[in-house]
Amino acid sequence: ASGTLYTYPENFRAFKVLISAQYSGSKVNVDSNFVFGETNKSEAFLKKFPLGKVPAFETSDGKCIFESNAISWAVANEQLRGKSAMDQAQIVSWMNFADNEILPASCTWVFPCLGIMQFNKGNSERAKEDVKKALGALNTHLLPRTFLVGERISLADISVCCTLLHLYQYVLEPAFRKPFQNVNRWFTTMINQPQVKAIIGDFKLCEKMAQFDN
Amino acid sequence: ASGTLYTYPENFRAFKVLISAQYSGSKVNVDSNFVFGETNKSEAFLKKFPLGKVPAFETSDGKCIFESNAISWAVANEQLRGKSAMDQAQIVSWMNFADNEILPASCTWVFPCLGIMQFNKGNSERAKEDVKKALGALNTHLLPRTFLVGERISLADISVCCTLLHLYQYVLEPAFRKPFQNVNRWFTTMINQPQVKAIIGDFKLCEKMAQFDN
Amino acid sequence: MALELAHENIWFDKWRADDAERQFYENKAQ
Repeated sequence: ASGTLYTYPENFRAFKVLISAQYSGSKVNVDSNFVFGETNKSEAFLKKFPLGKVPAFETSDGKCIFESNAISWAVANEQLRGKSAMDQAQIVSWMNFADNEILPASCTWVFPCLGIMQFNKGNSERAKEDVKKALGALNTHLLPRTFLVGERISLADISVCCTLLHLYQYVLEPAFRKPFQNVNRWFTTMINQPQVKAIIGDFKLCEKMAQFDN
Repeated sequence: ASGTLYTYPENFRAFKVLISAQYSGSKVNVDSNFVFGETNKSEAFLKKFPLGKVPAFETSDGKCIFESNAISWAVANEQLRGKSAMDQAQIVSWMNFADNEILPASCTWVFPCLGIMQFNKGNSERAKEDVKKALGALNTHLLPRTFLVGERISLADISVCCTLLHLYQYVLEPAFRKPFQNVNRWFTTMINQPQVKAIIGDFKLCEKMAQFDN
Repeated sequence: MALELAHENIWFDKWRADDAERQFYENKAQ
């Protein structure tokens, strides 16, 4: 499916869609007139997307899709979505894993370092533990594998990779990420894929864990 | 796919899987020896499911799937999963909508009433507003529709319905749910489906909003 | 980017709800 993507720049959720389109060849153009906080609050936008959230996608034949994983699914191809129902199920599993097991912990840990949110020591400590658990599960799964589902890259890899960007960029310094070698290998493979680099550019792995700055 | 489902009883996430299997005819049997808090902490279980979370599913040919939406996908049939990539995308959208827009608000509002979680007035008020927003978006979408995606029931309806169960059972009293007639109609259609009734039994809509009880 | 991220609706308290739900149903199971 081709169409128009509404998002603000540097939105890791929109990266999932744009990277999927790089692989599938779908024509996805980001609406350059979009102003976050205005366009998505306008009558016209809310008529199409009642929740007013981004990323939001309108196909060239007028269908409206919300939720980034769903938009990625629509612009993907059969390889990315999985050929068999079982492969698709595994891909849905990792997309949900990214949203349920990585995202809340990642934001709780990283947002205070970016000055976006109040720092709370207890929450941050718990978030670090949850990140270790999620990376541990990923590391086990990736020991015998190059990609998360099947032999080739899929929406599972793209969504988990995009959801890990903040962590690898700001807080997963070498000492912290050392125990997760399989994840580090897989993540490095991902960010060096031409289709990924085309969207997120050159990615620098964190050297020093960002701390909450007063 | 047929196989063994590990869960505790009355788990709305497992209902999604069991209802899907009712429609598809997949053989899903719940492991009656499973003891929540013990089995899912055992070495053997964690080897298959490193996160130790339920519901978890092991197919009869030994594949392990976690995350309830993924398990539902695996045990579903083509009608439930959606025939076209676009229908599948819309179904993924509503499954994520249930997890991202309904579940957080439902837990925050209902859990304190069941004594599961501490009550916090501010959080509860915000959760009520979030529930109204989610029900509003659903209500708009369901005005011209019988089901959420296409002409027939799909995983979209099953996952949103199961995620709304706590709300309709404990707090959506008639006055609160009055503005959402299309959702009420759709929800009533869902709980009266034989395949749904077979799993959740006779469902009584909330008459009086449960309050937090000290 | 930081400004927009501030508007993201993230379930920061998910771990609290998950813990509470797990404890509740573990007690029920025992």
